[in-house]
Amino acid sequence: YSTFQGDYKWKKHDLTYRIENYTPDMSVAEVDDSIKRALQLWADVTPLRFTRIYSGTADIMISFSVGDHRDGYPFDGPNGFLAHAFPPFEGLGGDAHFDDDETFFYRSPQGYNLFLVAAHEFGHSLGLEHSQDPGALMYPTYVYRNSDTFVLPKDDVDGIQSLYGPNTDFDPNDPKPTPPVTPNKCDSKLVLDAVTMLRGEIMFFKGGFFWRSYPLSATVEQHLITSFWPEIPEHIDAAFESPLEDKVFIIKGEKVWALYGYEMAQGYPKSLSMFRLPKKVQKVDAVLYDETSYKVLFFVDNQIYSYNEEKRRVEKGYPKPVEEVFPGMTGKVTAAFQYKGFNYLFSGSKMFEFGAHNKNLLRVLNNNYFLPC
Amino acid sequence: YTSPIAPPADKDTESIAVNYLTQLYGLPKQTGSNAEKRSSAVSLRLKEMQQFFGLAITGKLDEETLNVMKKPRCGVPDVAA
Repeated sequence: YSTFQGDYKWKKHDLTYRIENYTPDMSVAEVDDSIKRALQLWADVTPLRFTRIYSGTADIMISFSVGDHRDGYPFDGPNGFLAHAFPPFEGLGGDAHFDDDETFFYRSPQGYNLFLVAAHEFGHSLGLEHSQDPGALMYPTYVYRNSDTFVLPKDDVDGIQSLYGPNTDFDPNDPKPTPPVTPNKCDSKLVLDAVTMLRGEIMFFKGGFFWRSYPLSATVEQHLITSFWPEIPEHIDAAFESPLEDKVFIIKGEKVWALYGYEMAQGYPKSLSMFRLPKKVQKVDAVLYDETSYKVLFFVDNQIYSYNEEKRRVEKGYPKPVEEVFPGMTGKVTAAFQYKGFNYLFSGSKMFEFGAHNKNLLRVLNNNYFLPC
Repeated sequence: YTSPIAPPADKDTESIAVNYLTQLYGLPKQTGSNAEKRSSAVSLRLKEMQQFFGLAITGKLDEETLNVMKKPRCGVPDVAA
């Protein structure tokens, strides 16, 4: 997180806000609620309290305008800059302006979610600058997230509390959800949720994020899952690429989503039963697509089901113990993928490398072998 | 019927980059005609922006950097305003 240099913070905890005008994109009630909830995010973790006034000058004046709106920072039409706000100060200080050339929405992943944009701008109104943490609300670029389940990330909580301290009058009987932390690929204890190939790239999933690795390049990008696929949930169970269908399947619980390239495939989520696993299987731990046998291996607890994609059925003789198929693999498999003739099975923070043809255990590597620090 | 002649693509991307770096990374507006001085100023701000977003720090306007510049975002500068 980062705060404005100099003493840009409010010297009082009770602040006022006023909504000067409205966007035609949403109803008055939806705008009011979005603004109120956006401010409440910050109030929940600090001593700050926000009171709405309907006339006169509030600490935080909120308005929708287009182009040049006489503050020296003209808006730029659709997309580009969505809004801006001023740090705590006299006059314009604390005020938040929204570019009404954008299309704001109340809940849908379409357009720009006003709650999310407003919550970010109010971070500036209270003294926060942009954060370099890609999972932070104060990260400069817009990323859709589910506004109903949104929890202020830890980076933002740490930032705002560095200015105002924690909220001292929270109700111990109503514990707040734990602020999510952006996973760090250099964390030696990192346990990945899933790993899959996607048209030559390797995708590593963890929490609400994924890393995208181009084998031929040193750069690894980290993104929020929802910045690519708003529908895909956090903390997925497994993922695998099917060359036969040219799709990446993403599994969580009994639901299956599919990607075609980087686009969501139509007609999903479908049920896990599409893979004809026994009904008792309601969750898988990992999936590996074996290109040597064109089979999909589902890891469930310490067993493996081998699914024949062409015949659309689980192979006879399965499930088999994992250790029978991969001798030496004793721990629970949490993620798996095949890459250049080798099978990589993740168990906890370790990665076990097996030959794809002879299934021999070749090496035990650290989990960030493919995610260089 | 005539239609406006679109600027060449690289010219367009250059103006996107200069506008982005001017508004968000304190690139000073161009004064004088010293092209070399100007390009090093742009390269310096590009590096700052690439460092901020965790991109490869090249000082060059590569595709990845341009993609980030095109993302919808907040209009507050990323570096001390």
